[in-house]
Amino acid sequence: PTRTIALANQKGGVAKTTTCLNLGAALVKRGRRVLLIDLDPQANLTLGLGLDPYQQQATTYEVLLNADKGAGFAVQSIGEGLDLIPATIDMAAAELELAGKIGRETLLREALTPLRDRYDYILIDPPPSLGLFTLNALVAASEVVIPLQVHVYALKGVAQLQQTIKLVQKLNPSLQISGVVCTMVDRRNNLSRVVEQQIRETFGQLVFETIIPTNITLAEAPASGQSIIDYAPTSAGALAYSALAEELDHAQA
Amino acid sequence: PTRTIALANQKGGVAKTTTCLNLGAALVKRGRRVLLIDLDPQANLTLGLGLDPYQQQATTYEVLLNADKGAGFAVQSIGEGLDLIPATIDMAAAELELAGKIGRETLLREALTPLRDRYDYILIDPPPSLGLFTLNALVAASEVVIPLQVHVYALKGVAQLQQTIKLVQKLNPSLQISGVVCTMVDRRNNLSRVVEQQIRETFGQLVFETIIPTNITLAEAPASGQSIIDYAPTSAGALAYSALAEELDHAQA
Ligand SMILES: Nc1ncnc2c1ncn2[C@@H]1O[C@H](COP(=O)(O)OP(=O)(O)OP(=O)(O)O)[C@@H](O)[C@H]1O
Ligand SMILES: Nc1ncnc2c1ncn2[C@@H]1O[C@H](COP(=O)(O)OP(=O)(O)OP(=O)(O)O)[C@@H](O)[C@H]1O
Ligand SMILES: [Mg+2]
Ligand SMILES: [Mg+2]
Repeated sequence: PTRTIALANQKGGVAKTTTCLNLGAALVKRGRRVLLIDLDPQANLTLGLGLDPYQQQATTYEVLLNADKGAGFAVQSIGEGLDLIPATIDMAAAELELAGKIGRETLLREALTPLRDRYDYILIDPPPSLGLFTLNALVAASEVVIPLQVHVYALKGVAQLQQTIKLVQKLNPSLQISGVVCTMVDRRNNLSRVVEQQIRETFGQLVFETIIPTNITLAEAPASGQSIIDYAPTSAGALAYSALAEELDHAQA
Repeated sequence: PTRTIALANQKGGVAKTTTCLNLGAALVKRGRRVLLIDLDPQANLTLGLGLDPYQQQATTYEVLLNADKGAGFAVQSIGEGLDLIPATIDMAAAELELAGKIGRETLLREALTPLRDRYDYILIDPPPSLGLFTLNALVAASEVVIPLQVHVYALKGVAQLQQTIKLVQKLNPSLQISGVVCTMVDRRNNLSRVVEQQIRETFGQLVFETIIPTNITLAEAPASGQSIIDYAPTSAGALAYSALAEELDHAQA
């Protein structure tokens, strides 16, 4: 069955987009069919894959406004085995616009129904908030993978995310946290080691063995419009996301 | 006259909170009377100053719901010369709740009116979005200081922020961008130098001379509930925010 995964975390800058894009690319390299969905008005996922967010015709915005038509019309092929539903900068106003629609949290789930069998993985990149876009991602998903920067503010924010996931389970009972991935880890510094330790104590088996190290190549890749796998295949970032893809693939939810 | 400054940027994790907290503390050290306002449901500013966001009685949430009463009831003293209006985790639902109120973007401006003469600076820490909280910050502010991480996604997002500021000028004609501060700068790496260069070419004189270097001590300080000025007064982070405070203080808007 298709695994639909939301890379959710309301804390900003914890590598949601970087994880969605590069985990997706690493899963494609393992032969999986993957759909990425950009659900953030910043459209960083769209940008990071080399597209211009200002030029997109059919986007997640239109998908949410026409949920009953299915999302197929907005799917673009990025490369062998990798598809994307892009975002548009104009989406910023959509949250307030959708706020009044009936079933406003279930629009994405409805739109994805006709697509599921085409993919092994659907990865969703939400914005840094717990608003309507993130709720749509959590309702549409079967699993949540939480990218977690090993810093104080990020760690403190996880309780709020867990609270929101509990509430969403009323609309989506099968939703589970399938993993927490430590990002921007720098084991040379004490803070990183201490916070990673606290994360492993709090989440136990849910924390992936694989950690994503701080690696400047990951921050350079978006300028090229390529995933880290294509931009710098032997970099620490590429090796880490490949290892994460392997670990995720083996741990069937 | 009081300078009311919004530390706005919808990109997540660019050091909005870190800049609001530590710039505020550095201005207090220069003898200025400062009010900080936590306008983010993550309540990181509240947390970073040593308060428990789950225990706050009078917060920005109540201020927005009772704008006509003035914000004075929610002001807490943090230390000599530094006051805070804290946030609460419960605020996450407030954005949708306030969406239907008349004058919903002007609530904070109205609530701050009775307080202005008490302070030299009022610094506002918004969430990573362009929603109602950030709009309230921009309408209430006389200036915007943009914390800007020297990375690709952050640089690409600035155009959208400038667009929003232009729209807000209809409600707040005196609103100006008074500065852009480069954050998490690491001049040893090429990406950081290239992006900083692009920022200086785009914004010219608006970019502060002072840059904030990547400095792990800044990420450690929130665990102590102290500003960097108190936690590690001789660290690179403390020196940088003190220099920024001096530069801001001299550049009357
Ligand atoms: N492991 C890493 N090493 C170095 N830089 C990284 C790493 N992961 C991400 N980055 C960079 O850090 C910044 C934040 O990452 P990213 O934008 O993916 O986070 P996000 O959670 O999606 O942010 P937002 O909350 O704004 O959506 C980006 O500029 C990205 O290129
Ligand atoms: N100069 C710096 N050097 C090292 N770490 C930093 C620096 N500035 C901020 N940080 C750390 O980086 C993380 C992001 O900073 P911060 O939370 O202040 O950003 P923000 O823009 O307020 O994020 P959000 O978008 O979630 O509100 C925090 O963990 C913070 O401690
Ligand atoms: Mg992102
Ligand atoms: Mg913040």
